[in-house]
Amino acid sequence: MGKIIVIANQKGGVGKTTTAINLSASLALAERDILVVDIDPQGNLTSGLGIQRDRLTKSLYDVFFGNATINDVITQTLLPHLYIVPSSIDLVEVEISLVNKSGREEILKNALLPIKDRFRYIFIDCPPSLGLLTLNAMTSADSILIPVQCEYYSLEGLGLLSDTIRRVRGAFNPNLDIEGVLLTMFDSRNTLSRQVYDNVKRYFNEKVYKTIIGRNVTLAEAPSHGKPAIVYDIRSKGAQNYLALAKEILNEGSTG
Amino acid sequence: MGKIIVIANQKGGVGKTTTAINLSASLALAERDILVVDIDPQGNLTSGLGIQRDRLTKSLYDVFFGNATINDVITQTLLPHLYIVPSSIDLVEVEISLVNKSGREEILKNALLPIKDRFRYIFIDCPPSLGLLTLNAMTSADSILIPVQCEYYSLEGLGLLSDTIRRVRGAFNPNLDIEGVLLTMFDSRNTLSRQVYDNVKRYFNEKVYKTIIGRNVTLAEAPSHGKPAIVYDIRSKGAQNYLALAKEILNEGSTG
Ligand SMILES: Nc1ncnc2c1ncn2[C@@H]1O[C@H](COP(=O)(O)OP(=O)(O)OP(=O)(O)O)[C@@H](O)[C@H]1O
Ligand SMILES: Nc1ncnc2c1ncn2[C@@H]1O[C@H](COP(=O)(O)OP(=O)(O)OP(=O)(O)O)[C@@H](O)[C@H]1O
Ligand SMILES: [Mg+2]
Ligand SMILES: [Mg+2]
Repeated sequence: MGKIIVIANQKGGVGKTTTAINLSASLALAERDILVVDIDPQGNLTSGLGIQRDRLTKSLYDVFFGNATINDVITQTLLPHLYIVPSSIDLVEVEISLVNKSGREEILKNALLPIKDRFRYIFIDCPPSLGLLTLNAMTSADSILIPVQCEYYSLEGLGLLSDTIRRVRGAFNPNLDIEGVLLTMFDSRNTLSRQVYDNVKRYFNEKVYKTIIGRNVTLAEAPSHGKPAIVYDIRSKGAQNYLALAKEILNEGSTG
Repeated sequence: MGKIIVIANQKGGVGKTTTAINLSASLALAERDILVVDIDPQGNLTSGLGIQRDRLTKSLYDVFFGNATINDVITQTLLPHLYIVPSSIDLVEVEISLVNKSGREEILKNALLPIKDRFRYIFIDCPPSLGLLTLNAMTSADSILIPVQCEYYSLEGLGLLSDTIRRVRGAFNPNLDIEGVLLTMFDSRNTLSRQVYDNVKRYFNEKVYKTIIGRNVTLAEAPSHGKPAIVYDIRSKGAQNYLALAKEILNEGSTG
């Protein structure tokens, strides 16, 4: 029942975490049970949802190293239907200590199996790299949602990301689909946004969401209050954009 | 004579590459011999300076794996005094294959020693991570220049970055200074920029450059033409900001 969607892009700062927070919150507001998994040692998703990392006794790190099951670490957030598996900086150990372990790409996949059907969607927020943590996320997922910032370097990185998806399909996860491509930080006042949009549309076609996330300062302010934008200021353009994206995804889910 | 400055911040998309390109270009325009080293496998610095990566026969990868000296890979750019050691996607191998090699953090440092005095400044552009590539850069450097985007997550990441600098000083490079902290993508229309500025100033004090880089679309457009902003449009605010930063650094160099 549950669909696992990895949110990935090796380019930094393209809106992975902002999408993970606000899309999941919007779906939770629509009363779907949602789990977000923070697989980035930097833990922006965890703090953006108001979880105090130094108060956590266990995190995703403990699941990777066999000290805990995923059930032990699932945590309620401030929103009724939204749950989180929090990150910890110790996750960097995964890319160092587990690099030679057999089955190292499937640890997260196996950990999520027992709880997959408790949620409508499980989103995994990745770090800006294509290392073992992101590989675990991509190996466990049904599909990948790709945020693309409307600027040149983000566009340039899509070739590498596509190669990686192909490689993961070939080696670890033949069923990995592209869920959709989300244009982020669109700035209607400059032509660069438009050019990147046209390029992405040509490359990914019907996979590009109709909803475009515009640049809106509320989305950048909300994490400093440990809240999603829809809790911090639901009337902001940023909150409204992500609510529209959630609607688009729910409609796709029922027809597509 | 040559000063090695690493440009690092594990948060993605804070302006590391944009700073590496435009600061080095501004100093080259002031007729200083400058070398930029692209240690990010994604190679944004390399493409932002118009270097076609698929035409390269050798890159920094070959220096790490002993197939080439740094002299073999230093490449002229479109600006007379600006040189580059280009990146290649194969650099990801460093974090996989060299993870157990003794002296693995000092490979870049040893490679740069023979050429250090040919340049006034050597800038190293890092990926958004604190792995072996960034460790090599920090171990080889005299100082670190930290770009900080004027938004919450970038501020949140400074604690971790400071811990890493302390750790590198303790284990690999006791002389690693903080060259300066550069506020980037400052948006005068929103208070968040101001709040981040105040916080950073409180934390880093006189290390914060007087020059602030404002948000300016020219800086985002220039890389799509393979040029620094000062070549693409020297009258743009973005180009002018980085020229002012270069001036501030040159003055510090002569008095500080
Ligand atoms: N639509 C938007 N409008 C304005 N600011 C935004 C928007 N989306 C994201 N931001 C801000 O831009 C910065 C980068 O976004 P975010 O951290 O979500 O990207 P990321 O891809 O997760 O970064 P990383 O690669 O470091 O994990 C953050 O400060 C965030 O608050
Ligand atoms: N002052 C600015 N005004 C407008 N856009 C900017 C500015 N500085 C950088 N950018 C754009 O913001 C994006 C992120 O900048 P950049 O790639 O330099 O950051 P980075 O820290 O090197 O990212 P990464 O962590 O992925 O290496 C790029 O698309 C860049 O062109
Ligand atoms: Mg993130
Ligand atoms: Mg960069």
